Amino acid sequence: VEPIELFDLDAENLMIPSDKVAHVQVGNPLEHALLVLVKSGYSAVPVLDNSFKFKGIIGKTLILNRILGLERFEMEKLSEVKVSEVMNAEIPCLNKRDNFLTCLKTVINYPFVCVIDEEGFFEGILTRRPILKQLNKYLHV
Amino acid sequence: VEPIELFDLDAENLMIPSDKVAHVQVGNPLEHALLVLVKSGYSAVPVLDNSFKFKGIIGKTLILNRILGLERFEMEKLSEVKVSEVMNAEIPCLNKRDNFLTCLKTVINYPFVCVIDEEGFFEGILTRRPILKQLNKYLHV
Ligand SMILES: Nc1ncnc2c1ncn2[C@@H]1O[C@@H]2COP(=O)(O)O[C@H]3[C@@H](O)[C@H](n4cnc5c(N)ncnc54)O[C@@H]3COP(=O)(O)O[C@H]2[C@H]1O
Ligand SMILES: Nc1ncnc2c1ncn2[C@@H]1O[C@@H]2COP(=O)(O)O[C@H]3[C@@H](O)[C@H](n4cnc5c(N)ncnc54)O[C@@H]3COP(=O)(O)O[C@H]2[C@H]1O
Repeated sequence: VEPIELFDLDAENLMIPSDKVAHVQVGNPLEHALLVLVKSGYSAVPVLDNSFKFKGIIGKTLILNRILGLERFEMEKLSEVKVSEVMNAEIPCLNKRDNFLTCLKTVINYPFVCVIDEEGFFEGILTRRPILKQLNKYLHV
Repeated sequence: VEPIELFDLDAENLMIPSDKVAHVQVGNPLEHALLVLVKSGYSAVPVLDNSFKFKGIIGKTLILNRILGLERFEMEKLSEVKVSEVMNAEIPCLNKRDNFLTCLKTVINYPFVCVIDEEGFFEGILTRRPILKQLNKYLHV
């Protein structure tokens, strides 16, 4: 792998495309989101609206924090509360054309970020793993 | 940062030392582990025995998977089942003297790994974040 090839990579080359990404809808109850998370095995996934636009991220931590009462986990809240009330909407996003260094900088603080187009439509996710793999390859030549 | 400095770093320079790592004991019930995970905010943490030796890793995914029944999350199982019955003991470990490239290779597939000494005593954890930070620094000179 020539050094120049690393810096030529962009978010689109590195991302998991939207059709392979587990996600939930902004209007789902937490119960549905928690089942998606437990069955997919992921700690957090993107939240989209019904026109496939990016709205935020939801994870087990946020859900469990929300239902933890003074004495127990209040499981009944899972069907009462919506994903929109709990999700993290303050997460940075990338564009398909963002270069490798921009992707690297962004995943320093986030296990994954969403890749969206100019109108906010969800295109995929950029995770730490392919960044680490490419860097490992780059350092071994 | 001179290139040579990156390759001189070892696991000890990069790791979070044991006194700063949230962990649980191998004999704890899942209920205690889940509370530690929710309050610390971490998706998974190390499992130690009472002599501070590394035994495995426990996370929200493993716990929630274990208590998910056919119709509901069976919360009563949280006080009946022990961490030892659910934890993942098949996780690779590092030694303090392992070099940067060994650390990088290991975190490709794991968000963190434990650093242990020759007798298996827990010394700290090696996470993806400092690896990504160092690589970002290295690529910017
Ligand atoms: N089914 C599986 N098979 C093999 N390895 C697995 C795995 N599930 C998790 N891992 C490993 O564990 C890391 C952390 O996963 P986590 O679910 O906490 O955190 C994940 C998850 O929140 C999200 N993610 C990854 N792939 C996803 C997908 N297809 N759909 C939705 N979210 C995804 O991106 C985060 C970072 O992923 P990354 O690959 O860098 O890092 C992953 C990967 O190295
Ligand atoms: N309180 C906090 N403040 C700021 N950022 C936070 C944070 N909690 C999580 N993050 C961010 O989210 C990433 C994933 O955290 P997670 O808990 O899934 O996965 C964590 C967790 O399972 C474990 N971990 C990290 N620090 C720990 C600690 N002090 N004690 C126990 N486990 C720890 O290592 C994994 C990878 O950590 P890494 O730092 O590479 O990556 C962290 C970090 O970038």
